[in-house]
Amino acid sequence: TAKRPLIEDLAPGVRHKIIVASGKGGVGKSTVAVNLALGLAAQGHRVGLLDADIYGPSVPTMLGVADRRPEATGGKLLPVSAHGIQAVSLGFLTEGLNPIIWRGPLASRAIEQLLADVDWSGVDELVLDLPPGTGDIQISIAQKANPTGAIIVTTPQDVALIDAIRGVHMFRKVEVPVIGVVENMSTFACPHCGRESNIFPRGALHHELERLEVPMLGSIPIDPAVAAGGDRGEPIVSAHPDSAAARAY
Amino acid sequence: TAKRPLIEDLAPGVRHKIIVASGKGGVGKSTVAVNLALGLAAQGHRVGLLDADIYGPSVPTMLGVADRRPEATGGKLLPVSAHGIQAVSLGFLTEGLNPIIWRGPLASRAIEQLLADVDWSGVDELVLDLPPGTGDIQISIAQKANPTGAIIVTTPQDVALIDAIRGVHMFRKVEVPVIGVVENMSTFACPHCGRESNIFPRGALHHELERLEVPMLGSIPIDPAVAAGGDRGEPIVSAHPDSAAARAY
Ligand SMILES: Nc1ncnc2c1ncn2[C@@H]1O[C@H](COP(=O)(O)OP(=O)(O)O)[C@@H](O)[C@H]1O
Ligand SMILES: Nc1ncnc2c1ncn2[C@@H]1O[C@H](COP(=O)(O)OP(=O)(O)O)[C@@H](O)[C@H]1O
Ligand SMILES: [Zn+2]
Repeated sequence: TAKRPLIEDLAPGVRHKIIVASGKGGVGKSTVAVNLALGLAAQGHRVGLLDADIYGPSVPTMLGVADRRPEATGGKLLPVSAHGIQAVSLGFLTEGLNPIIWRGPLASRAIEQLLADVDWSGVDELVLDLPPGTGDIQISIAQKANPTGAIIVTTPQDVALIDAIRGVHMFRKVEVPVIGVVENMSTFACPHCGRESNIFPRGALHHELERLEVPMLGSIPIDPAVAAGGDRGEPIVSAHPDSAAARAY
Repeated sequence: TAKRPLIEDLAPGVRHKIIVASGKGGVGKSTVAVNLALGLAAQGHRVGLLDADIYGPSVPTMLGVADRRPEATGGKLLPVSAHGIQAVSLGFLTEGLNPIIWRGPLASRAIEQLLADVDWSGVDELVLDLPPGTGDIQISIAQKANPTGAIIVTTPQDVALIDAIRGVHMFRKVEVPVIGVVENMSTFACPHCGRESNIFPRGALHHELERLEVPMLGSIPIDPAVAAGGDRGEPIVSAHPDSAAARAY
């Protein structure tokens, strides 16, 4: 049987691997991961997107390629090309995946496989969309994938900020640099007067992120166009990924 | 050993049992359950609140009684009295509950226990805050608790509405009347011009709820005061529970 490659050896041609993480589901992590990948591609980089969110692999839908199947060549899977990036997802490989089976070591193993058995040779910058959470699976990927850094996505509600702060501590414990936090669904542009406002006032947990010296990479408005674009597979690239990307390098 | 009571026999003195459910977590189900209970109490009813959300028992915190412990008398647990209602929650009984252990039959059994072993004799109207979801646990409680009806809480995003519609089908399949849907975090009041707007436009899934003849009981604005009140244990009773309660009877 072939020797199992260590993740550090995987995707060796890739210059930077950026983790996009969240402390809890539903904060827009996959949306931000897609945004970041598209933003980097728009800057001229050769970008890959590894959808490791095995519980909710929404990347194929968001890229409008849910019905595509990756081809294989020379024992390696070829990423699917869409909107100028190279994407791989368990969502491409299985129909009606049952999320219940993905626990602990099985989940980590599946994600390692996505890194190991895919031909990333056409990619310089690889964005990894992690499953939501800050537990063993996320720790294991963070330790093995040798990432350049991690971006944590949150919403402005306390319940999400608490989980994001836990994520900061987790990444620092495994010595993965925290590039910063993206605050999603943070503001609302009033359709009557046109002015944008914070939906939640800045509170103690925002101060805690400052105290921990975590860069705030930007805030994204809650916007039905973003949700609709994601459902239709026509993602909207918002302004922030460029600043996030710029900070990453 | 004592014969296991059927849930139908449980809390026999209670006139109405109202389920508050959701298709997915984080939509404000517990907030609405607390609101409904307080609204009914304000109308003069003798109200109980059974926090069956074993995965995230936030009711004690929302009522400001997280550090209270229910007393037992005559083999029955006495509910904790707070803000004019009688409340019971696994959150009162255990420290740092590990949600991982609550799967399938164990979860249903724990919730049956909360109905069976509690002295509900001082209560006419019992609100049941279910765990989020529309699976076996929810079906089992719906079948066994002989409820008057169910209120489903959602947010206006498609991902939540899809899950809420699945909840409608589930309750109808087990012949529990769907009192209606409460749409939470639905609007935003602009702090600049004061006008309220829908955050998401009404879409195909709203039409589907109309087509299914599900009453829309009302929409609640996204409001930091609600979140802050919930964290502080000083719940804000919004206007809608009275209409929801009125429809229930
Ligand atoms: N800024 C936003 N405004 C409105 N809807 C959003 C926004 N960001 C994400 N969404 C929507 O919220 C839902 C959850 O987003 P997703 O990226 O899948 O979250 P996660 O990966 O954290 O579970 C999706 O339907 C998505 O289109
Ligand atoms: N209308 C609202 N505006 C702002 N925050 C809200 C609103 N409704 C609920 N919340 C907050 O959202 C979080 C989740 O609410 P919760 O009732 O616990 O949801 P669920 O029971 O569906 O998981 C809580 O912090 C709560 O205070
Ligand atoms: Zn305005």
